[in-house]
Amino acid sequence: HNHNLVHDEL
Amino acid sequence: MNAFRLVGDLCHLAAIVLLLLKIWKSRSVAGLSGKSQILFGLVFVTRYLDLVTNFVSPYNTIMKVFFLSSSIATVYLIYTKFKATYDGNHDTFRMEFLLIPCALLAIVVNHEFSPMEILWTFSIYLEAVAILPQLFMISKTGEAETITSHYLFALGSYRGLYIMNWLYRYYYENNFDVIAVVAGIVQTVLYCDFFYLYITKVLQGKKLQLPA
Repeated sequence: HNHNLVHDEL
Repeated sequence: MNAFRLVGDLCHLAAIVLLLLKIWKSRSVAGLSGKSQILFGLVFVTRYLDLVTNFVSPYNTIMKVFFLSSSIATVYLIYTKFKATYDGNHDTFRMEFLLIPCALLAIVVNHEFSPMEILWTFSIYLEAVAILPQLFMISKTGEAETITSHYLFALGSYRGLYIMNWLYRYYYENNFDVIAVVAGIVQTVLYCDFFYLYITKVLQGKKLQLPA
């Protein structure tokens, strides 16, 4: 799971 | 967080509040596309599944809760409370023509083939086209109430501001999400025709009337 996929936008 | 994104989120918030105000004050959903509101509800449900699993910030959580609840409330007001004023005869855009292509594209073009990521991607694609039933309805009725056009202006502006947010994040945070950016550009372009009418008509104090 590539962790840069945290979606921090609404 | 940067000013573009914050102002963008506030425009989005303003759009949703404007819509609820219009419905509540006029006690009517005339001129509103229930289908677009259903699609927006679906966008939030599929995008905010990580509401409890992935904490970003108090702001992020509060806004997600508000967007989810207000969009569900809007659908409820249109299809139950003020159903008598819902203009179904003009709200005839086929939602499946949006849902199926977005779902297929989300399965094929995504950052990661996992359920959460595919649903997030689906929500990004769907948001880009969710306003089409509303714009289609306005083109059929040939006009929109002034407050509805303010709602659309705020809604279109929010994603336009997000494009500037993505430019900012690309240059200063080395952060770039091609899926969100491309979909966001498509979404904003769909409003261009409306933006032109809004600026040349509504801001001149005229009613939004499409050329017959």
